[in-house]
Amino acid sequence: APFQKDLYNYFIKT
Amino acid sequence: MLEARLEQANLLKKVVDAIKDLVQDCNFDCNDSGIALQAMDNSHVALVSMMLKSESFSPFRCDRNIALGINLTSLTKVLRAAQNEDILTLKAEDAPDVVNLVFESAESDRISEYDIKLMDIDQEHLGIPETEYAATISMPSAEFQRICRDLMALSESVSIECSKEGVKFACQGDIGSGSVTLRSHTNVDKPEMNVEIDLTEPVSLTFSLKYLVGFCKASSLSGQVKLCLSNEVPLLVEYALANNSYLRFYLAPKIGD
Repeated sequence: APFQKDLYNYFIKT
Repeated sequence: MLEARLEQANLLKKVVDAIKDLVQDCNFDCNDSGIALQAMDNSHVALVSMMLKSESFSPFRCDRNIALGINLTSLTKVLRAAQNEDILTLKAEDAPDVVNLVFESAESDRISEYDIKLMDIDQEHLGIPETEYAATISMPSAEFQRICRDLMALSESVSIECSKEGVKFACQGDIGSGSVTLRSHTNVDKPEMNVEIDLTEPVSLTFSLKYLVGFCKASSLSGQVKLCLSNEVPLLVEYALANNSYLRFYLAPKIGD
């Protein structure tokens, strides 16, 4: 099934 | 201290209504530029980013940074007591235990006042890089809502394919498949009906319809919605508000089969 990476993979923790 | 007066309670009612099913406890970060909120849903695939600029309030006063940790279910309960056209004033001290909401009827002399207890929310803040998107689509928000709802009857996911031909929303499910294609379109009399597609390169991504349908609760805030896509980055769904204020949603794409 398709999965979604969580947003930490795209955005940086600040 | 914070003192922020909105001409119409409706704006805050609609914003909170649009995000309360996605995120529960949020910090409303107040400073002299306005009131901002950023929060991720529990599964970390969707993020809401709200900015209500100080110009959206009259007057607006906030001397120092104040984070108001608010449970949105509680805020919804209190906002139900406000009429859409009421003047709404938010007030808080510098190190507040409560946020104070005052609703004033413009027509009568009725003033109602509520305090909501604040929470200490340790919220992670994500930096969202400036992105040159491969495709930017502006379209009527009601049209986007209709497409998402219609396709959700067939499938959990939608592919959004943007090319020179236009933008195609397509899905496949157990009972069959469906698609809606939109081309650029200018309506001189009703600019809210415009479809504008700005493409630097073709892009195709798949997203969860459940989340998109949720974002569409913001449709009443703006006649138009903007979708920004690039391969392998989260979709940006933006509802522009008056005075450069906005409500944005980000959604991670689905990957693989």
